[in-house]
Amino acid sequence: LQEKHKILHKLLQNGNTPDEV
Amino acid sequence: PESADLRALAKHLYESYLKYFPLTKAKARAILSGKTGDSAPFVIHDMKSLTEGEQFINCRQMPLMEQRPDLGMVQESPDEVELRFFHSCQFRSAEAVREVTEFAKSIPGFVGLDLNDQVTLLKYGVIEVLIIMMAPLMNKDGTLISYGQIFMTREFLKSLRKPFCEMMEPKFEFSVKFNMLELDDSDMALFLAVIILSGDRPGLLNVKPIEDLQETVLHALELQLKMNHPDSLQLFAKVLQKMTDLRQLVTDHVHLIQLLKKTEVDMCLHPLLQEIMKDLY
Repeated sequence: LQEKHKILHKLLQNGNTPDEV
Repeated sequence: PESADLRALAKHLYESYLKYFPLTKAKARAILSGKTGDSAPFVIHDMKSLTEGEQFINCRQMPLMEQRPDLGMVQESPDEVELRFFHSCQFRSAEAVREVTEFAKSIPGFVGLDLNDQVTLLKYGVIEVLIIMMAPLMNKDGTLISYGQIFMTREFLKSLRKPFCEMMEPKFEFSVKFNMLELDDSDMALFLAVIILSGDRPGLLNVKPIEDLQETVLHALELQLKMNHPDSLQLFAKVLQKMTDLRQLVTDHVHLIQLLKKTEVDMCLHPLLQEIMKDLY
């Protein structure tokens, strides 16, 4: 699931903005 | 002592809400009723005022404007204007997803859940949360956008070509009814947490800790509503009933977006929104 949702996963982990991701 | 804990939880979630969501209901209602003292929002009511509104904002929400400074001089077709507006909405929605994620992380116990379950809760909850958060920005005549700087009329949104014209009308119908419950920002904070902590989302691995967290927030919401709205009978039940309407709204919204993807050759969906909507319903 985390693989399919890399941006959400990253937001949850470190709070980067979608654009930074 | 238990009540004190629930009040502390309500206070914590309200503070997070104020921290992560820049346009509160209190501020939005002040703008809508003309009580801010500042200048009134720019009103978009037709294609011409839409283009002017974009120039009025001319900032980070409008990345395409920055790439094309000649836009003011080019005669665009309404189709292009609609599509560009849709892209701006997507950009703001992706930013809002980030805000909701930060709010979710501030719910006590959320970051301790299985990481896959955190992803699932956000994937299924975030559009419901965004729709609830739209309600305070709306009245029967239109909606605030761009952090309250612009008011877009309901009639204008209805006048867009299909299927764009069908996107907002169900949200207006829902919001007008939801606003009749007269929740304030501190009530909203708890309700959003209840929505995020839904233990019946498809694919959850470990439901029990999610349900336990939700139960605590539900108790806090029930107490909050009793204290904050002592004369509003059955308000807790009425608020919870809105969760059923929300699921249908999200299902219809996702189907519309999928239809747009098929019919609009120039449409590209923001990668974060793509991720959320893929295999959603």
